[in-house]
Amino acid sequence: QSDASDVWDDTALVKAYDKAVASFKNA
Amino acid sequence: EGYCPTLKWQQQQVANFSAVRQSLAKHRNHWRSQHLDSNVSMPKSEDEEGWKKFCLGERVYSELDAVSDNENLGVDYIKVGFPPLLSIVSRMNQATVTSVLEYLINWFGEKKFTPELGRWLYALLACLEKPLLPEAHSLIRQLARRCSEVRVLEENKNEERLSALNLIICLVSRYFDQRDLADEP
Repeated sequence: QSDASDVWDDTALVKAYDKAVASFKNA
Repeated sequence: EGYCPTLKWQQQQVANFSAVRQSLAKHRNHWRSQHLDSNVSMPKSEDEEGWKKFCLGERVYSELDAVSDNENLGVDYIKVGFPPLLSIVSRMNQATVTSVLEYLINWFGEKKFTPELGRWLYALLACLEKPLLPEAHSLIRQLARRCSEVRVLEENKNEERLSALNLIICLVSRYFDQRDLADEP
């Protein structure tokens, strides 16, 4: 999924971080 | 109890982080060659105060309360800090990555954890090459310890800050092999 070019826009690291943080709350 | 992440969650974060680093390596050259917006002026590597303002924004840096700015509908990155965009972090060499990590860890040693800080710490960890230099090794251990100290004082286990602290502790201890610092649920 992280290989998809649309995911790897300029904000990809911010999105990856926000997703990781949200995953703990949802776990 | 209730604050510590499960082993499964930690393993998932390590796997995701590893994939993020691979994609970063793959796309780094592309993003390094992109023009930065005219308002982005990256500080020099040794400019500690400049980097803190750049990453965290003048509001957090000056410890001002967030005031809504009705006249300005756009985001003012000078005030709120620049996010760790690929076009920015791809231009940073290892010496700069390590220096900025040190500046932000110094900041965090005395100040509150904020979402801006969390995003930059995550991005810098993603840029940090293995094997670690001794200096980086010591820095990230200091970071994980500080996260643990702050977590102990957290009163609400549903706080977003708690999951951010858990994420950083997890990545330092399990991705960068500092297992003695890992949460063992």
